[in-house]
Amino acid sequence: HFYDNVVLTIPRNSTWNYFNKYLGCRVGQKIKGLAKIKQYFQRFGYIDNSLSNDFTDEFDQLLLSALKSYQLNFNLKITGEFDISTLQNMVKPRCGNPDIVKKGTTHMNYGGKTPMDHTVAH
Amino acid sequence: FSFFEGQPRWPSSKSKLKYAFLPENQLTDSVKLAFRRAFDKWSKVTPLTFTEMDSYRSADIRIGFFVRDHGDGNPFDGPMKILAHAFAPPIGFFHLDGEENWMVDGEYLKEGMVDLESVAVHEIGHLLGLDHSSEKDAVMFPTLEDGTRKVELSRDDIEGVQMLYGSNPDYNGSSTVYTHHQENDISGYS
Repeated sequence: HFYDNVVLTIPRNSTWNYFNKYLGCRVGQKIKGLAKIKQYFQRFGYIDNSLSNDFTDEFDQLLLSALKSYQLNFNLKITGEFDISTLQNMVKPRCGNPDIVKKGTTHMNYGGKTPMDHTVAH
Repeated sequence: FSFFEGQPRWPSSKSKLKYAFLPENQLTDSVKLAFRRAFDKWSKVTPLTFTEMDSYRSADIRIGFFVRDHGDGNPFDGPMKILAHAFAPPIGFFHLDGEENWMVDGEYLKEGMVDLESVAVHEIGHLLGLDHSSEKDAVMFPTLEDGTRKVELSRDDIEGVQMLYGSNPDYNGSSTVYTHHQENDISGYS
């Protein structure tokens, strides 16, 4: 669908409301739908692709590691929780290319300086 | 900036790259022009040139709009979420989600619309060997808020691509280095 100067508005609220339930969610909690979040992280390289995508809804160490890597890559405060900034970033449309290509290692956040790997342990 | 694993790039013998559009998409001239403008951003700062050709199968860079599963293992997902993807050199596949509401040539972006040129500039970066950047102002930053236009290469993007290919001899190092995007945030900054 291509448009030239046509105003079209699709409210983003529905997406935001869906993610809103994860606000403040942290390790040890179990919330329905967290398995989908793990699939999201796996899709973009934050969880090893070799793992089965049959995830649980528990906020476990796997999700914590993925979340921290995500926050590092997007220059967000590394809280290890689903805070507002992180959730708002996750609902934005994005490129389908993964952010991490090597298990546990991201090349993405160089900080504009020395090309050093940032390794986040699983 | 960052590179793909192994820093793949187009060989020096391939500095004049040819691109073509999937014929089945039957794109209009205005849509093709948006891609033209996006390619120009990168050719201004590198020795690379980009020329459109008719033959999709023999082009170095193949551009197509696809819907859902399109056979490369990276299915699209309907409006918003994933907008496009592109492969590292020398593969040259550039796929866009045919279910997005693409703004082709306009300044009045609203929620629910995606600026085609902004996405094209980003994906061409992948086609040239750049991976995602953590710099929010860089076109290689992974997200693009709907209703946002970001088409100018940042210093981060330019430094990255010039590490792979060197600089365009005519590039003066400053004329195109600024970031322009219209993001709405709660502080009212635009």
